[in-house]
Amino acid sequence: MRKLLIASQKGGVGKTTTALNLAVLAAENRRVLLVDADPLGGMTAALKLDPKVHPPRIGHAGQQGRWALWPGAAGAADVLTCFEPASQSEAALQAMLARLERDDIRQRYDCILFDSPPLLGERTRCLLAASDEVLVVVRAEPLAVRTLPSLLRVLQEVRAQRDRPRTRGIVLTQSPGPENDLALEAGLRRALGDRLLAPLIPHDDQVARAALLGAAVVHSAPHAPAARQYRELARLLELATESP
Amino acid sequence: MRKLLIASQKGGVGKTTTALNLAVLAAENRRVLLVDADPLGGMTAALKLDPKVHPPRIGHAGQQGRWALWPGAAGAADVLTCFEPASQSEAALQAMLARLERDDIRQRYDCILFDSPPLLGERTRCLLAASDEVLVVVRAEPLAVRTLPSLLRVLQEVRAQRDRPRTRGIVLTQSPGPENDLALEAGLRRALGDRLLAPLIPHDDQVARAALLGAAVVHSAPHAPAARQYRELARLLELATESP
Ligand SMILES: Nc1ncnc2c1ncn2[C@@H]1O[C@H](COP(=O)(O)OP(=O)(O)OP(=O)(O)O)[C@@H](O)[C@H]1O
Ligand SMILES: Nc1ncnc2c1ncn2[C@@H]1O[C@H](COP(=O)(O)OP(=O)(O)OP(=O)(O)O)[C@@H](O)[C@H]1O
Ligand SMILES: [Mg+2]
Ligand SMILES: [Mg+2]
Repeated sequence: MRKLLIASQKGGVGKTTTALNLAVLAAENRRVLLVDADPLGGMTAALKLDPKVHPPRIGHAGQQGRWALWPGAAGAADVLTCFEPASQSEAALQAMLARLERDDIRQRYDCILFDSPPLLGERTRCLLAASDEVLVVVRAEPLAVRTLPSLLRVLQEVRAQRDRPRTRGIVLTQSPGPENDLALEAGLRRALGDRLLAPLIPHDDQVARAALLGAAVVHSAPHAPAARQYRELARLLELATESP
Repeated sequence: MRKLLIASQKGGVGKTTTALNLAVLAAENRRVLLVDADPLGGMTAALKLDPKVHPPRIGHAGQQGRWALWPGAAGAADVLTCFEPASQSEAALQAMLARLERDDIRQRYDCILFDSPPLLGERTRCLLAASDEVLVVVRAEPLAVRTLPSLLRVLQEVRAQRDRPRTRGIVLTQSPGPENDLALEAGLRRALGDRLLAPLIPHDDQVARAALLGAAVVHSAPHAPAARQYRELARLLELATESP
């Protein structure tokens, strides 16, 4: 069972959008659990999850607050979110991560995707400890070159201790229009080398529209530029079969 | 001497972009200091500040790390940034905020604008304690309605203790294209009432281009939609005279 963490240093870069779309694509041909490990719970808003409309299954992990499992809430993927303030604590997260290691979960899912909060605090470090792979999400902007080194250092530190997680790569998101792209992207590729994955997720109004609909852009606008790039990214990460 | 804090709960919403453009506009007709109080130092990158090219004036506040003053680095506004890791600590920030209360600063500037890091941690609370007014920056997205209440609660708490800072209002930024705007904006206006300021900063590729140039969009593309809205915002906040 693969465990892939979607992480970033900065906020608002596209982690939740990326985790959602990768989960939806992966779930087309494998059993996927999408875990919203951000106490500010972006996935609930992104999918307009409403317990009155689609009652989730509520459960405990340990003595901490309850979590909600929403079956098939992200395409065919199940979604796991905090259900109450008590489940937003770090202790509750630790308990849930331990719960996800058990056999019943391993038998039920092929892949777990973790959405995470920004920054590299304790919460992210717990998630790093629980993951096999990490995908780093970076907004395509000049500042990226300055903020990345410290993030990569943290990933190396964690990896040095336990040989996991493996950094699958860095994906640039919200890339501005082509006139800006070339100078910016070329500079970032020089600085980051082959860790920078080829798919570049463009700024795309269809993503905002998808959020208004409570959908993943790969469903609401499959031919939109961002949707196409997410499909390419899923393929590269071996989360999706070849596009037909 | 006015002290205006640019704050937000989420990351990557446009605080640095807003602080920069408001400072540049305000400095057209008053003496402005723009303080980069974010240890991840976005202003240095946004303006491409390079000590080898434009040596700043280096100074201490107390026993903490040094700060750099870059005269006239943001249009006619002076910019104050951390100069080294030691000046990024909270103790260094506290010392600098105390330094800014002294007579020589009060005589030199009419207005101080503080850029801040996201989230409402200790750092932001220090800045709130040092400010007279706060402008809340929120990305125009459905999630905004969910994340705002806790931010507004923090502002009320702080205000209840010391009668400052006054919340000047909430500004929506990076607004997606018009088809998405109407539904989203109407919903946000209903939820936020008259605290939501009228100018809506649209997503605008000229902002990305300005960042690549190390400029404020109100200078690099004065007729661009985002530049026009920033000018309107500055006027509303009494930071700029009427547009000609
Ligand atoms: N490619 C894109 N084009 C347009 N808008 C986008 C794109 N990617 C993300 N967004 C928008 O940017 C905002 C932030 O995206 P998202 O919530 O995925 O980032 P995040 O990294 O999870 O943020 P946080 O750090 O706050 O959890 C959302 O409103 C989202 O709809
Ligand atoms: N109106 C806009 N149109 C297009 N891009 C924008 C706009 N406003 C901001 N951006 C871009 O979004 C990114 C984040 O903006 P900015 O750095 O101002 O946000 P921030 O709130 O200061 O972020 P942080 O929380 O990380 O300090 C930058 O790359 C900036 O150029
Ligand atoms: Mg998120
Ligand atoms: Mg900033």
